[in-house]
Amino acid sequence: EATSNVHIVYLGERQHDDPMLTTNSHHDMLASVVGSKEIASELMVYSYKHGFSGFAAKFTESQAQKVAELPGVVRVIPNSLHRIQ
Amino acid sequence: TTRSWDFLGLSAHSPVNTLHNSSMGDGVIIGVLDTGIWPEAKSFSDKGLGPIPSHWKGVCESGKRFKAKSHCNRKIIGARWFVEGLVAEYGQPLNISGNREFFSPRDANGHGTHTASTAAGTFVHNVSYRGLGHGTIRGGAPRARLAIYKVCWNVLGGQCSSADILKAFDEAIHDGVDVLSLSIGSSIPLFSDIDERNGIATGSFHAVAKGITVVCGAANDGPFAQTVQNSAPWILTVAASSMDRAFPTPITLGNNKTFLGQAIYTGKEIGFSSLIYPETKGLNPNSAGVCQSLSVDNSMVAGKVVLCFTTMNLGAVRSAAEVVKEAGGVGLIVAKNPSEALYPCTDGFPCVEVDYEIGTRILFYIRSTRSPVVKLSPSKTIVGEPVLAKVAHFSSRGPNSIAPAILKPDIAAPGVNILAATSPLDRFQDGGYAMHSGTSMATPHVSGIAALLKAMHPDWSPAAIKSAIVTTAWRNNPSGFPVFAEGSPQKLADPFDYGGGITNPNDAAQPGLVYDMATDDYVNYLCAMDYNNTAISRLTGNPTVCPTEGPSILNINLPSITIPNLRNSTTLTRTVTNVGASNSIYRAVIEPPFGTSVSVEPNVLVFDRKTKKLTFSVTVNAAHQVNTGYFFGSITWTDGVHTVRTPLSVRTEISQPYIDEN
Repeated sequence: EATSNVHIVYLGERQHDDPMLTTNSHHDMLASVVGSKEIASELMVYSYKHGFSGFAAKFTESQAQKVAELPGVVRVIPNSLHRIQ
Repeated sequence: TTRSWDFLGLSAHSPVNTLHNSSMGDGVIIGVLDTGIWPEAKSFSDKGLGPIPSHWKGVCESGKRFKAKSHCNRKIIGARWFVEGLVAEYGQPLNISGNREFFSPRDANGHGTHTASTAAGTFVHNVSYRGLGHGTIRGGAPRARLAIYKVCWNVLGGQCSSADILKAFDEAIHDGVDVLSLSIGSSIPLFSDIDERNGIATGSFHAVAKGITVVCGAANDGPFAQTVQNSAPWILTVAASSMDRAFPTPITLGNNKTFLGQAIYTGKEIGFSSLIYPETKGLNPNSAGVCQSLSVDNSMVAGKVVLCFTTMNLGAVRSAAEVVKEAGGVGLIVAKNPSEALYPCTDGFPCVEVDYEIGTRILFYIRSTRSPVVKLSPSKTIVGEPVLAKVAHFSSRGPNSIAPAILKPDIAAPGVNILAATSPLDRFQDGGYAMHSGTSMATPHVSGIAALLKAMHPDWSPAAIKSAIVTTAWRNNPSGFPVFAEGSPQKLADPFDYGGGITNPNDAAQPGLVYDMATDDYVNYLCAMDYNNTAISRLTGNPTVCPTEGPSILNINLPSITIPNLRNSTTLTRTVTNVGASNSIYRAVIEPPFGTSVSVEPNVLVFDRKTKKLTFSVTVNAAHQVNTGYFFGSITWTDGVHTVRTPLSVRTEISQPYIDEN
């Protein structure tokens, strides 16, 4: 079974002024890859909807690859750790 | 901060300076992405503060041991926490037993409380750390408000996930913060595409596009070249310096010679006691005297002071102190590479740091004396002229490994032995205060200054604020002596150590000219960094087409110029905006880097009521046909009142280099 890791799907500037619409579009995008809205809700970690558009979700590498090829996706960024300095 | 703000010229006792001219940052909101906050600290009292700024749209969230109604006030106006990204990554819940962490904005680590109080804490008088560094602690903008975004957690010393950081950016942009302060860096080893992976570059791009100044630490991987992080051109990246304060600790030998080490030792004087260096017989007699692998036993050490040598930093001092203390020793002298960041040893055990020169002289005394003895006296605090500020050993250095033409770090600020509020759970705390060192501590100094500038000039862009800070920075100490950079060996600091220099907030408030930028100006950078047109258009929200020939990254309107590969001749342009008196005439003063000739056209800029912006070109010619390392110079515009200095770094690269030369 493939391992899932958190990835950030970065979509750039917001396409909607309404944050709710933005979040809905994120769920739709995720559902189109993972198969259903229910599964998408389980995998979704964050919806970025105010300052820019994007979402963080748990993906396998092959799912991340599929998302990266969707229209509107600027980049898929693997989650990474940072440290206080 | 009991000394740092005076060192930077922002004394509260001086009636006229940027602190007072900006109403101490009143009305400005500083967002701090860190380990949270200890709201009971006196630094966060809201006594005397007016209503919450009207542009605030954020929230204060309750959680474990954090009640929104009582712990948020007119100082801490917002507090939230973001942990889902870290939890999802680890795949198991965080260990929150034994007060090690709280699912709330409450700070278990202390780092976030320290940085928030340095940026915007109110005045707290009569503070010291075990009697040292006595004075008043406060933030750079004592009347600014704090919005706390807890994104770093007490896991392995303080970790934060980029998914959580990005969410905090998203919310902070919505909430209406004016300045964002991030004392956060990436884990080692660096990703080569750190700009993409770390989330900070991405989040900060949108924050800056919406007028929010983003201040980040350069990281603590110095003194090695190309270790600077948070290097996107829209970020204000901060290196750490010391200040004009030291904690000399007398070491008196039996021959009456006294050397001064450095320590945080405030216990009783250790009267004359036997002094030993653990030396073994055999081919490597020094092996037993290496601090991190000290080999001693009770019979050898009981009642004695031990000398050891190390090439490591903090960890070696603490581990050696533990070993000596355990074996019944009464003190430790550590000879190490000079660096001024100090921490006390456990339970007030006297551990004094000296450089190799003094360590070697003490060793020679031991070897040449039948019964060597030593006296260790408590540390004292000295401030002012005898002490010169330096760029800290640990502070990450340029050049920028992602885009060498973008000078990083931008600026330096005090980040060594900074006394500020902390969590009572901080293992180094003394009465709720701790002395910490790092680019983390330097960053909120600049965030506080950015808040003061924002209060004075609400219409200035983040680029204008950054330009004002970079072009007015000090390259010399107040005594007139140049700033050095710690390392092996120490050297005169250059722009890869401290960017423009050490921040000078009083001149930054009235810079005369600024190198301003808007989102469109960053498009050249994005094009040069191989983003395609579609990606840039989505990023900016506007249709964008990169020029077919490819824009020159050298023309980005930064307040610095770095040419990493000068062949024969290069010409670049800059545009300055007059933010001083309408009718002004500025003349260029050129300090060419060694082996180059530099000309500026025009070399006189005449501003009037109608002419606010003027463009000039800079041509740099290589004088010799050789590959060189970097040489440094400057271009300074001056009208007799203002001095607008642009650091200039040039590396000649006639043929493709076979080795990196920094």
